[in-house]
Amino acid sequence: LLQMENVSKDYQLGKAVIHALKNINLKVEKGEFLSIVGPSGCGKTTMLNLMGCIDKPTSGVLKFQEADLANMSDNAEADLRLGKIGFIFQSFNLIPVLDIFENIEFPLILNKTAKRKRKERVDHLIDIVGLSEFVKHKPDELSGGQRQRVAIARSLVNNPSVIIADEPTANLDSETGKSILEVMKKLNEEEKVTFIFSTHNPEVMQYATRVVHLRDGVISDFEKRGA
Amino acid sequence: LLQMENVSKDYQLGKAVIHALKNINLKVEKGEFLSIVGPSGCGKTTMLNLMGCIDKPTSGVLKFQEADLANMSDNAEADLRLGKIGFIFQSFNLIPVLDIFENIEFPLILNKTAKRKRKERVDHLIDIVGLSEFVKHKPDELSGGQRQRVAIARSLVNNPSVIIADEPTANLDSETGKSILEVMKKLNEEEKVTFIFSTHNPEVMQYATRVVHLRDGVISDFEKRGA
Ligand SMILES: Nc1ncnc2c1ncn2[C@@H]1O[C@H](COP(=O)(O)OP(=O)(O)OP(=O)(O)O)[C@@H](O)[C@H]1O
Ligand SMILES: Nc1ncnc2c1ncn2[C@@H]1O[C@H](COP(=O)(O)OP(=O)(O)OP(=O)(O)O)[C@@H](O)[C@H]1O
Ligand SMILES: [Mg+2]
Ligand SMILES: [Mg+2]
Repeated sequence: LLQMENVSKDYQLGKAVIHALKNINLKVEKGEFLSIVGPSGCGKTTMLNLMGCIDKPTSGVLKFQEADLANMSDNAEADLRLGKIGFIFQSFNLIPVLDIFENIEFPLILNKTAKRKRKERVDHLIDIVGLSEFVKHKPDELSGGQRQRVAIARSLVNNPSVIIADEPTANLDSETGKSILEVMKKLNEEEKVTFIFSTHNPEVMQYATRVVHLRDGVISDFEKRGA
Repeated sequence: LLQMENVSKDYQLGKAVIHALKNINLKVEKGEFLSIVGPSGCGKTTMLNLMGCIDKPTSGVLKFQEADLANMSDNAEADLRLGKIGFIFQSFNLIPVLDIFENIEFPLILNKTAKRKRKERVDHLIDIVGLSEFVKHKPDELSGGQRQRVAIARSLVNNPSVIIADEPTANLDSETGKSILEVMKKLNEEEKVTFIFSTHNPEVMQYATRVVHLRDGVISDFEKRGA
């Protein structure tokens, strides 16, 4: 589904260059539940941003379903991001002036879904993440874990075929986190949605079919797990 | 050291009232390593904000070292926050235009510490949290866990007698999180700094001398632990 070939990512900082990712080679198959783990600062967010087409590599090739992303037009790439890829950001990136219904609904407005279908879909997702009592709250009127759940719901709203999640349970207690992971596992097994997520939590890693260990910008280990 | 007497906190949302905390009674002794745990949305951040004088209760009394905070002048309260209480926010609240040295140094500038003493103190803390190679980075040029560590270092810079930490290891891997907790434990045991922190992580709870269980805005349980 997704292939990274000799991918590197550098950041410029004044005169210094930070080599955040170095020569990454990784193939992700459709239907995987892939976990990326490693110490703070090792490159997980950088890698997920490249996979989600939110950022471009400094060198190397990224292919999504055989298409080389570097050769896509900006429009094709935007359609890809909107339709096929759902992204959960490490710091949520919710829209401050919209309440949680409007925040989750937003991608459906962008792809022109009809109003009644939007309401049905958004209500369903708000229910799944346990936020039905908080529909009118804006992001600054929510707890940290509630904002995280809005970001999770928003990523699912367009029925994407791939979800990329950056530490999706960092602000959730064990019980709430588990119920979210059960939803994701179900989508993965029943609808073959591919999940690629970073996490620091060993309980979350248990759900993965494969674990990629990252350290200082390089893949140090692959680990296959029972599904 | 800190006492909450029948404290309640309501939020107004349009016509609805959210009772985030209801009749909280809690005494915190000097030198405690107190953990507050509970499901997402149960009121941990709300409680920590009241304890840290970042917010005021709707009803009830909060006392800090015998002084009723409601009767303090704004100046006295600001001095308290600056000098005695270190706060680590759930979403860090770093200053975007300052690099990490300047971010950590900021409270020392506010209380007019001499420049050479500032440099000594900030360099020491940057070293403790493992960010010496990132001194010139601004917050948006850091990983999530690196930003969390800047927030942690900043809270320690004024040698406060109380540290209030809202999920201080949520974005840290197990190893980095442990090293930070060891630093806090050492400060607690050697310098009698009081720590009050919320967490979802059972490994972090292990460090606590007492655990307060919160659920739906009320204290459901107290649990004493071996130090
Ligand atoms: N400004 C606000 N207006 C209305 N409701 C609010 C506001 N801030 C918080 N709340 C609500 O108060 C409740 C408690 O929030 P709080 O942030 O204290 O939870 P928490 O225990 O820290 O959760 P988490 O573990 O998810 O961080 C939540 O249900 C939240 O929606
Ligand atoms: N814009 C930037 N400019 C310079 N360096 C950056 C920038 N963004 C990230 N970095 C650096 O790149 C490295 C990788 O960052 P990344 O955010 O991918 O780490 P991470 O594995 O997600 O960490 P965490 O677990 O703390 O979230 C870090 O050392 C970080 O300081
Ligand atoms: Mg990250
Ligand atoms: Mg909170």
